Amino acid sequence: CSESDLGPISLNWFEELSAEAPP
Amino acid sequence: DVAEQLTPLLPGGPREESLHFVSELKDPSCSCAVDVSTVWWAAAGRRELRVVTASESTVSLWEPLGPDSWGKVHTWHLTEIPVIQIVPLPDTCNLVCVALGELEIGEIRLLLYSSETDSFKYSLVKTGNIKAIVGLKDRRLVSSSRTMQEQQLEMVLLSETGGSKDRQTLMPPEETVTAFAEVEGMREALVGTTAGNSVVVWNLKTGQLLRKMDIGYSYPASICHRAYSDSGLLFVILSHPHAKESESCGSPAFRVVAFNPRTGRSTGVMFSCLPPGRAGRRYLEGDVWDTAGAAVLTSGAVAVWDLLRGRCTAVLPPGPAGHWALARWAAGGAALLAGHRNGTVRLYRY
Repeated sequence: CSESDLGPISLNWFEELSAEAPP
Repeated sequence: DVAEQLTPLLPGGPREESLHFVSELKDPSCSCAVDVSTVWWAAAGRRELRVVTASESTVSLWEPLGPDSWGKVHTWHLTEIPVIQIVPLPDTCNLVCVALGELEIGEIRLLLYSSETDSFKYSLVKTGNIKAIVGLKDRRLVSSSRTMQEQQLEMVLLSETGGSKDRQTLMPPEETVTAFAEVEGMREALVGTTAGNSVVVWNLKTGQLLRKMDIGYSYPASICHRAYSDSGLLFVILSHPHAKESESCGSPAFRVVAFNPRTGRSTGVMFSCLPPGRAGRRYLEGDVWDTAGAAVLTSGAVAVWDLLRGRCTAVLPPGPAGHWALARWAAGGAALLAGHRNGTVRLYRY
């Protein structure tokens, strides 16, 4: 798979989503 | 004859040589085995892997007596409610977790040995209409249960003595959760699959629902087994008990799907199909350890796959004792346990 198929990738996705998600 | 049918069909033959028979245990008092598992057990200063077998009304603990023989250490009798499954607790010592119920799981119990009273006992962890359950590292247990109005998800931190030390509520998705899987190497991350064919991700520390990602409708009723995070992607191993055969890929038993949790987009990485011919037909139930999948098929055979390569690497045809009914990986992938309904379990090194 390529990055373009899946969109921009972040190595810190877990921390970023935790900061953005409702508590 | 199943083995003969398979020989010309599998790539490179059935390759039974990748499974090496190690030992067998037989429970003459078991009329209908429902599950088999392993547990780490520490006693007299050493830790060893023991086998746990379950029938509808008993759970038995077996210790290795020699290189190829097993002896029953203890049997817990659970006569009020039938045992449905053993719930493995990875890296946990001296605790056996079982789910009991009639048609659905109604309660979760821990079976243990108390050194204080020098006796085997059990404790009740949870009751309710439990839909899905998983044991995680560090003595954690996550379950989903349903009332008429709502779905409740909870993580219980178990104590060494079989009690619950702490509880954390997880935010439920709108759809019913069908299965959970831990994310290797990420202690606080948990994934699940839903009845609406989505993969969801939670933060176990905060209970937050981080993301719901569509799997796609080609493979309905997907069940998650394991997940790995690598290079910013979440790789989830799914099984498809109800997948229909398609011309392009046969019958997919397992798939590895890569999700980008940032965007929710996904792509299939690899699929592992049932062995062709009459040996396969349909997937009944299976288990995943690391990147190895094992499943019991409707033909009564057990098939093993290298899930990253999408290759069936071994097939155990039904033996003299009849159809296989159970296929489980031992803790740490030390062995494949294949069980018959009559209580016979054979261990194979893979």
